Amino acid sequence: SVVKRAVAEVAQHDKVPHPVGFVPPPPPCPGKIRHFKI
Amino acid sequence: VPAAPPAPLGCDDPESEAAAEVAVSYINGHSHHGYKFALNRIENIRVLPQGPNNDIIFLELDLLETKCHILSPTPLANCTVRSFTEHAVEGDCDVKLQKLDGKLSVLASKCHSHADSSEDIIRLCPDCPLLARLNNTEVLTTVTAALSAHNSKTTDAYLRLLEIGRANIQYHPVRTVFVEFAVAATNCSAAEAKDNAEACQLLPDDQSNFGFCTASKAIHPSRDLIVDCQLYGHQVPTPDIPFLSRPGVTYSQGQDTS
Repeated sequence: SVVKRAVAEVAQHDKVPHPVGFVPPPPPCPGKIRHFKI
Repeated sequence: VPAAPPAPLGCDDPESEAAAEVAVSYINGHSHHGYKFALNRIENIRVLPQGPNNDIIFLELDLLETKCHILSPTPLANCTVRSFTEHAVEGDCDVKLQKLDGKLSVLASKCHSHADSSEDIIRLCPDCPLLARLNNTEVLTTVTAALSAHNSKTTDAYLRLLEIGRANIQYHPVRTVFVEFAVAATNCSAAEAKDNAEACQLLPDDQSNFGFCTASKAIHPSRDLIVDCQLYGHQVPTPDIPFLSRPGVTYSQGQDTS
């Protein structure tokens, strides 16, 4: 029988895997700490 | 197809850093008490386009107090940030800027400063001196004694207190009071002041000569006072930013500038 797979499942299977070593870009903010955080 | 909106600015992008630099320069240029602050972190940036080459920018900045008093002519880049073990003071600032035809200007700023928690300092450095309130009796006594000791030894102008900038008390191994205060030269020599110090007035703005003193005094067991005062020499006052003109004003953390 034909069963419709859940979208999430499809998305998961069809999602293009990240290339090995892929590092997601840092979040745009907050920025770098120049001295120290109190 | 309409052009995709520009990607949001990152907090470490060059444009964000340029805006933060203008904001910090404005904050230090419009502060009349305490110390210069340096940028520690850009917490957030929001850009609201108003039209061609016209953006409103909202910045959230995390600043740290430096060792340079606000009256010091030392460039901010040469001002050392007070370290964690010296009981750092942080400034949180919200700044609104406009970028018009590539030129940045500050429209408004609001800052709130607060010292690091004493518990954090003690946990990592049990013997580090902790910030004391500026009206603490031992602090006031040490400042008065230090200024008097300097004026009794100097051959230069008689100095008056402008404001107490900071005070720390170390409890171990010897109870010691450390103070920093801003001073100004008067129209008397120290010798003339011995006769009638009340007659000595601060020099007018066009001749003003500000300075900065540090002093420390071990209380138990009592030891000699150590005082060091340095005058900056005459600086041309910036017309739209009046220098301190109320001697004896003390600076309290948490004072908003808006």
